[in-house]
Amino acid sequence: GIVRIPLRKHKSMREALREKGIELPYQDPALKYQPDEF
Amino acid sequence: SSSDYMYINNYADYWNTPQSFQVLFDTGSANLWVDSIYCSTQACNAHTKFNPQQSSTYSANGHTFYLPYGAGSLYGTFGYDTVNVGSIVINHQEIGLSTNEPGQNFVVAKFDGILGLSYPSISAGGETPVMDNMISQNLLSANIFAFYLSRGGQQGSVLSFGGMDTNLYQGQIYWTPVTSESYWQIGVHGFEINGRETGWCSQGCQSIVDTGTSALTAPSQLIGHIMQAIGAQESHYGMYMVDCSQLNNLPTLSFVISGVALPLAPSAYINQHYQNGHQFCSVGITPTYLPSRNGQPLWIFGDVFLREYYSIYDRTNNRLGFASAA
Repeated sequence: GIVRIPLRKHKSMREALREKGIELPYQDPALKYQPDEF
Repeated sequence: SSSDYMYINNYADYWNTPQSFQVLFDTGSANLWVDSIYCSTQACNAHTKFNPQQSSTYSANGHTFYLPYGAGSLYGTFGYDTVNVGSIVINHQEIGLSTNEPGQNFVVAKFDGILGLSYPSISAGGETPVMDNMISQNLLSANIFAFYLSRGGQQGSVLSFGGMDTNLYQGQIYWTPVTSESYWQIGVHGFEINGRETGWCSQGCQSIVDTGTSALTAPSQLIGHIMQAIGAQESHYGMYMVDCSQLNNLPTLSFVISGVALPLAPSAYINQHYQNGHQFCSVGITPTYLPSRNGQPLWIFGDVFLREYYSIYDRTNNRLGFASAA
């Protein structure tokens, strides 16, 4: 009864951008949970 | 060589004719969306796009949405289609079709969309999340899903629907109730450094368990104390660095949840990078300046935490289980 879905691990967007020489400024991770205020 | 990663599944199919997409399974949001032919920004053009005209089972509902994820945002329109996730076929599933993905962030994303697994109360547009349709359509043997996030290479991580995999964890499962049926939010009742209670959560803290966030996120009022205990120095762009030669001397951090201390060893919260032959060690802990909705300090248990603990999300009993990852 269990359905298993394999996941693949990839670099985060911040890490991927950093490798392209683009450094994202700090952004509060919890903004994701505050869509109204955003 | 960094351990700053996200975990993305094989693909989800949309019928009929099947169109396949890689999606990020995100316990920190509730909507399902994919890139679509209605979007022509650089971020959309970098990914597989859903074409509703090639699906005989698709129907539009005319509503539009905006989804901010912090590290990227998008606009879109809602529709319905049959969705196949790992051989589970969901009929009449609401899906978001992106119409505008501004900026650079999603350009580098390895996913074509996001599949949210949190509660329907936070779903943009009031759309029914995938898990809720799985439940209402009786597609699961138990209303549970569970994440195993590999510490090692690209492969090996598993999302299980309908139950938990006993070979992916060891020891006892520790259960704690969901404190707000919106996110997968739980209470944190203590925080220890090297086994010594700090008292920083003696008045109560909250944590959102979020597979869509890579770091462990700490309340901003605590970050200075934590970094001092670790001996980390603030670097650029909000990163904190430690001397790699001191990794064996760094403290173990523990969260007390429903009376049980769940430790994180330094190897769990330190990322090692190699650049031009030099080794750098950064701390996988970032601050948040926003409190939880009940005003208590907010933590986010991202992948740094979830690589160490197999996590079980129980919708029937509205509780979260943690066990040491195998």
